[in-house]
Amino acid sequence: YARNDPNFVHFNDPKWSNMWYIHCTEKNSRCRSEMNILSAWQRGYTGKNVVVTILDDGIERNHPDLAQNYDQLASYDVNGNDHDPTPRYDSSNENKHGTRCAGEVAAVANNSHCIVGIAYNARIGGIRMLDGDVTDVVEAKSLGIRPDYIDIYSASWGPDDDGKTVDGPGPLAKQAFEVGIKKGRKGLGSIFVWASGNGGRQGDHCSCDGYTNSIYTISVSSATENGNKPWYLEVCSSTLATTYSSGEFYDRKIVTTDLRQRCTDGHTGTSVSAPMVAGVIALALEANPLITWRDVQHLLVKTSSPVHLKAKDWKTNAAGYRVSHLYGFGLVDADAMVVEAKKWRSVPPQHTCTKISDRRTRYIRADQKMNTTITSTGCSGHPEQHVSYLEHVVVRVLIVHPRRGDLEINLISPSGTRSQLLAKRLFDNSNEGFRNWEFMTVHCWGERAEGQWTLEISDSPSQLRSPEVMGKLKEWTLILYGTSENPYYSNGSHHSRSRMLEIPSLGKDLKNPEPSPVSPQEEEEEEEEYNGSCNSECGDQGCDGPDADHCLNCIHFSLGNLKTGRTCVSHCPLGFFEDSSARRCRRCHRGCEKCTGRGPSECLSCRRGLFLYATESTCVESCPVGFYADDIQRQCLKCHENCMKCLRDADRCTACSEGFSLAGMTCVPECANGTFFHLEEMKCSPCHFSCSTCTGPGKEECIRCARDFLQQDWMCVPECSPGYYEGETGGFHHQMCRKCEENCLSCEGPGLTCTKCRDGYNLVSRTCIVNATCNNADEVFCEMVKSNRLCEKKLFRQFCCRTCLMAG
Amino acid sequence: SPSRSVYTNQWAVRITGGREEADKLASKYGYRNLGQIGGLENHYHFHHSKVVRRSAFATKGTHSFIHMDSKVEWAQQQVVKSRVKR
Repeated sequence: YARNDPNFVHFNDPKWSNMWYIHCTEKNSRCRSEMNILSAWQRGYTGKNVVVTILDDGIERNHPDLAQNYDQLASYDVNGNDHDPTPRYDSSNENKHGTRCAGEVAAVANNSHCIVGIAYNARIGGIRMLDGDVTDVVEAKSLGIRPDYIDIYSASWGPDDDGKTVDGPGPLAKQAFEVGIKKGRKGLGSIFVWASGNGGRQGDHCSCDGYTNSIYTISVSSATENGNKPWYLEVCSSTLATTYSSGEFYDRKIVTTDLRQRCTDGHTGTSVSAPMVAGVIALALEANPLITWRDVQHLLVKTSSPVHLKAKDWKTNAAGYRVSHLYGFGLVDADAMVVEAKKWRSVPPQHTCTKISDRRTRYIRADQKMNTTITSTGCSGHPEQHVSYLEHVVVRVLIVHPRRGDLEINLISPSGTRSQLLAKRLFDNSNEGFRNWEFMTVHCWGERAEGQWTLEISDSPSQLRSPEVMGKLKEWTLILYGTSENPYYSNGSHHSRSRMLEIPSLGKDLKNPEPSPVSPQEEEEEEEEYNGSCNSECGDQGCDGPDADHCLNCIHFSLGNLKTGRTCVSHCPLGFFEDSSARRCRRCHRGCEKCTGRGPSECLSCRRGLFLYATESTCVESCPVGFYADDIQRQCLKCHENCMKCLRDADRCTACSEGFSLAGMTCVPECANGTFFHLEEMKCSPCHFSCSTCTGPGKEECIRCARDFLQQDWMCVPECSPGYYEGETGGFHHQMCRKCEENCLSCEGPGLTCTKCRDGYNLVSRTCIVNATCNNADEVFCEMVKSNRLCEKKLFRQFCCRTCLMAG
Repeated sequence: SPSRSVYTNQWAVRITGGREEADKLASKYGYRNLGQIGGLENHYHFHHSKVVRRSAFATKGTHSFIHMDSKVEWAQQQVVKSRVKR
């Protein structure tokens, strides 16, 4: 049970109290914390070991709120082609955007600086790619940076939201998305989070943005704190979820990190929402790092909620999900996300079923609706393509039209769910139509795929148009994505099973779509009636289901416990060791990645951020003296034998062993007095005769002077030169020649002790003053000089003082 | 009015045969191979220093012959894409 008590968690960050979208301190209607981030934190999820990167104009990596979580390996500068994503600074702070987004995700908590990031222990990187010419190559490079290392890519940008643009990823960026979801995160799929767009005031529709419209991106919308539609919000059917953001001038905005190590309480727009969801997903990935890119979308669909978000178009689809074109499935719920993620079993493989309409041109008449249908079996005859339970639905259209902005397109699913694929756009005067443009909807999520799909196109001219030029639908294709089995109650994929630990949600039931495909009672019966074959990892006692976690005993090792559920595995995963006698995977000591036993001194390798100290088989944060931390091997390696301390390499010494001394970053043997270690000859060579110890053979390379020599500036001299006097200096016992006062040719010691002046100066009261006489220094004048003590001031001493002094 | 394309001096090129083959083709037509494009196998980023950095037209020249080389499966001069922060 996690307490939803704002006083339970407190941070010393000064803007913490302004983070209204995370916690509420006021008990009134302005109190908004339905995103339940606090509760997710209270369960212990803060984004540890999750890597998020911000694709934007750079991030200020040395910002006090980002520096600790900054991850260089998750960063790159595509604009500058180097590894430093620091933004370019200018007087208008044009490049503040990425830094603002980064803080939302992973600002460090409790460091008394600004704010607390949603995943405040996640690692954060930045890919600087918006501060220059953006091309398909730039986007493809950016989307494909370190896909095995970076878990989540957050992008708060896109094509112009001007209500007339239709644009999306080019061929390379499209491939980069596909490679990312297929190969990223070692095959689990990169997670791309996208801001849905700010073109609300221009009547823009986010379906005309190919990034938010892609099935590979999680498109995120915004709501004001009061649950209203913000002025900038764009509607479309591809939006998956929503977070709080800014609204009208009287609505509160978002506080975050800002450029030049500052904080801002003025972050706005849908740019806010993508990083917020990226942070929430980071919490979910910490709860279960093995969830795939599609699992993440399923989790958002299942856990996001309409709460108080106001829209006229909220509807319940045939799978029981409440969905809207403004907010997708609603406000994200971090707590529900981590609870569901923790017990999540991956959904079955994605199938794709495509059906193309006949190639008959259909005319779109002005002020009329044109309907066309495709009847789909969900490719039931093709097991590899069979889609029974829907996820994304894509409609590809080839439309010729004299004014694109007059078109409205709807798709009606076999279950009767209507998705608006395109709304009229007042500013879109283009006559280019839609050339194989793909519209996407998530509104049929969970519905059955088979049946008649209807595409409905309306043309309502907003300007005078020639009635003879009609729009034409030349071809359309229906692409259904989903699974052949029920994703939640499929063969071997039992979500929320009784043997899993259920953490009660905080006064809110997780969404339970109706009609529920299988009731809990049916599930019980299904378990009791199981007579199929057991998993190959099961032992001789059999099983109560087909998966490895249904085994009654294991042939190799059992992993997990009664609370989390046990499963049989052939080898224990990282963080566990194989206890052969008990046939169990037992947990290594905290910090150990591989180990031979439970003890802290039984580690074989360490978790990220720690280093193996092999001498003691322990994992340490910093290596002991005589060792350095090797980032690649993640081990403490021994410094060179001559080094006492070293940095990053065995021979980059910072302190030397006894008998050696530091020459740059190398430890060389200490030589006898009067000699030094010659690095080229690799032997002790004599110093200059004036030196007692030295760094080289020259007379200016003395460290200490030979007997009967005095140190003068950088040399050792037999006696002090004119203008110097002999004396000891504090801390040094050897004699030194120190410089006399200015303009003194010789002196007896420090201060005003001149005995001889250089040419052009006269000695007056053991001080050298410029050799000039003052011809008007009469008695009255000298009295004035004396009474004002002008001669005590260096500036005036050069003028009439000498004359006055001589005059008494 | 429709926004006009801005052509750059960057190309995306698909060539099978590895980095060496890509380098050879780049050099043959006066380009510099800046390396593979992210994780996209066989796709290389080429730069031509004698083509103007930003232009309203896709300038023609000997470098254009790369599009016709039989070893080049696909090549595309990169166009500036208008992108806005949200």
